[in-house]
Amino acid sequence: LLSLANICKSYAMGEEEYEVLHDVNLTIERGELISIFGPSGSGKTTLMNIIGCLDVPTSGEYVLDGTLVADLEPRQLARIRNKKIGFVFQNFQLLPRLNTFSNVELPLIYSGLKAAERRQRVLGMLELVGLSHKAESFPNQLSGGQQQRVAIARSMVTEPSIILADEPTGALDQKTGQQIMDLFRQFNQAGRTIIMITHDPIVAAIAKRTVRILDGRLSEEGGAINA
Amino acid sequence: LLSLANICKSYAMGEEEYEVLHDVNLTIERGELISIFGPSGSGKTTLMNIIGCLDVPTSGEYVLDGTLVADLEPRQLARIRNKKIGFVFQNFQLLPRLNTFSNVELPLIYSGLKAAERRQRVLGMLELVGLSHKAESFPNQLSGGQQQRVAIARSMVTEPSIILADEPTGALDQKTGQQIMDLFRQFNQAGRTIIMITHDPIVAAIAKRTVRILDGRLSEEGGAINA
Ligand SMILES: Nc1ncnc2c1ncn2[C@@H]1O[C@H](COP(=O)(O)OP(=O)(O)OP(=O)(O)O)[C@@H](O)[C@H]1O
Ligand SMILES: Nc1ncnc2c1ncn2[C@@H]1O[C@H](COP(=O)(O)OP(=O)(O)OP(=O)(O)O)[C@@H](O)[C@H]1O
Ligand SMILES: [Mg+2]
Ligand SMILES: [Mg+2]
Repeated sequence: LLSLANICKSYAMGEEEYEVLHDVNLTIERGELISIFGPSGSGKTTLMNIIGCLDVPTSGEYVLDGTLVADLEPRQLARIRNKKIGFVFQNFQLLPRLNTFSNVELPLIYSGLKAAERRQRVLGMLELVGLSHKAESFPNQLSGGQQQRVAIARSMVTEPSIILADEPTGALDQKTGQQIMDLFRQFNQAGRTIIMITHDPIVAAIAKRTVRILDGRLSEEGGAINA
Repeated sequence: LLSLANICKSYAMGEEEYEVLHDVNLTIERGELISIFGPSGSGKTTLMNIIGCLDVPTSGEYVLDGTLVADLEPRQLARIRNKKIGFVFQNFQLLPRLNTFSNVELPLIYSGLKAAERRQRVLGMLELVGLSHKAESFPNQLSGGQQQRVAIARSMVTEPSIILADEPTGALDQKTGQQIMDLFRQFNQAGRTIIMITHDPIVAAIAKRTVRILDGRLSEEGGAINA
């Protein structure tokens, strides 16, 4: 499905360059459930942004679905993001002016689905994340964990082939977090590729495959984490 | 130090009222290290906002340092917030236009300290949270966990008598989270009251006293949580 070869990423800090990712090599097959596990500041979100075509590497080669991502035009990249990938952002990125229903519906707006179909999909997702009763609430009327679950619902509503989830249970208590993990597992069993980025060994433990990241370098785990 | 008696809090939802907190009774003594533990949506942040004088209850009585909070004027409330309480907000609330140093320095600006003293305090706090090397970074140049630690440094820099910390390690890996817990412990041992709001039993476990909250109702735990 995707292959990263010798990916490096640096940020400009005034006169200096700060290299965050160092020669990252990673291949992820279709249908995998994988976690990228590492401590705060290790480069997880940076790596996720590259995988999700939200940012470009400083150097290296990224091939997604057989296509070299560097050759794609912005419109093609936007299409990939909208159609193929569902994102759960670390800080959720809900639109404050939209209520829960509309935040979850947003990715469907340009999908060609009719309003009635969109409605059905959105309500179905809200039920799966336990937020049917909050459909009319705005983000500032939701708890932290409720906002996260809206973000999760939004990531799944287009039924994308890839889900990229950055710390997807950080704001959730254990029970709610496990319900969300079950949901990700179901999505994976239905054929979707799930890539979880996390510092939490309990979250990492649900994946069959874990890749560790530390100071921008990856190392393969060889199997699941035992939490 | 503070006493909440029969506190209720409702939010207006269109025509209806949604009652979030139901007859909350809680007394916290000076110098305690207490956690308020409960699941997502249980009312933790709502309760914290009341304790921190950021919101008012719908009914009930709140007495802080011998003063009925309802009798205080906005200016007096602002003074309490600025001088007595350090806040670690769930979504951090860093100012995006200020770098790390200036975000941490902000509470000191009106304290009367000289620039050199402020500088010393801020740099000291940044060292305690392991972010000296990020003093010039802006929030959008920091990882999620780094932002949280900036928020934690900012909560402590005025050396307030009370720290209110809402999910203070949600964005941190275990090791970094433990370092932050040790910092809270040190602050407590120096006489400060630490009130932690959390859904994480590991965080709750460091307190000597845990109060559970579920659907807006408190129940006393009787001792520490065993995580
Ligand atoms: N835009 C940026 N400019 C400069 N440095 C950045 C930028 N974004 C991230 N960094 C730095 O790169 C490093 C990795 O950041 P990243 O957000 O990828 O970490 P992370 O593993 O997601 O951490 P966390 O678990 O705290 O979210 C950090 O030291 C961070 O300060
Ligand atoms: N401004 C508001 N208007 C309406 N309802 C609100 C408002 N703020 C919070 N709520 C609701 O009150 C309940 C409690 O919210 P609160 O933020 O206190 O929960 P919490 O325990 O902090 O949860 P979390 O662990 O997810 O952060 C939730 O059901 C939430 O949707
Ligand atoms: Mg991150
Ligand atoms: Mg909360």
